[in-house]
Amino acid sequence: GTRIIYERAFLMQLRNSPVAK
Amino acid sequence: AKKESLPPDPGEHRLQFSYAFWYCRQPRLRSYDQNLKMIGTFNTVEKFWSFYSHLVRPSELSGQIDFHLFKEGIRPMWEDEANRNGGRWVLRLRKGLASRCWENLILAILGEQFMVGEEICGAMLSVRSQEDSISVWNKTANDNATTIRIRDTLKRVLNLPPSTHMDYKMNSESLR
Repeated sequence: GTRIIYERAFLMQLRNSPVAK
Repeated sequence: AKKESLPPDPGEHRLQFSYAFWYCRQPRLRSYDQNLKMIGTFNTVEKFWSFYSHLVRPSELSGQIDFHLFKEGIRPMWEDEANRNGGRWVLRLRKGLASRCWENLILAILGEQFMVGEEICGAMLSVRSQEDSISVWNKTANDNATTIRIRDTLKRVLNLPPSTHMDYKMNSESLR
């Protein structure tokens, strides 16, 4: 299947999402 | 370890694998297994950050402690079935660098930057009084193509000079 790949910058961006507090 | 993870909440970004955070205080006392504690498991980016932001930064800790990020179902010990025939790249770090390197390493693992299929088991950060070390564990120690790729990716994601020295240790030899 397709591998779920995330770049560092994208992961950092999600750090401040409301769910991740 | 718990094998089943809860389904992700709507809007969350799923990871390729589920992971667990562990720690082991005073790793040299008694058996490693007895001191090993699981902090929790997660399978989305949002749940990862929610755990991670509550963890103490490694550079703020004193004393001897190991932190682990391992795929769910794998205990962070040489004896685990997934680790028994595997090994790990070990990078020694002078004091003050561990927090940044650890964060870059785990983001690369969660984001599937190593591109070695199912080979990655997890990573460990060892905080000691004189120097710290981080290691990346994989399943098959005698798979040269994989271990070389892990080493090169590790150097890239941590921005290490090409000449940086790292040791590869086989878990079977550590068990002996």
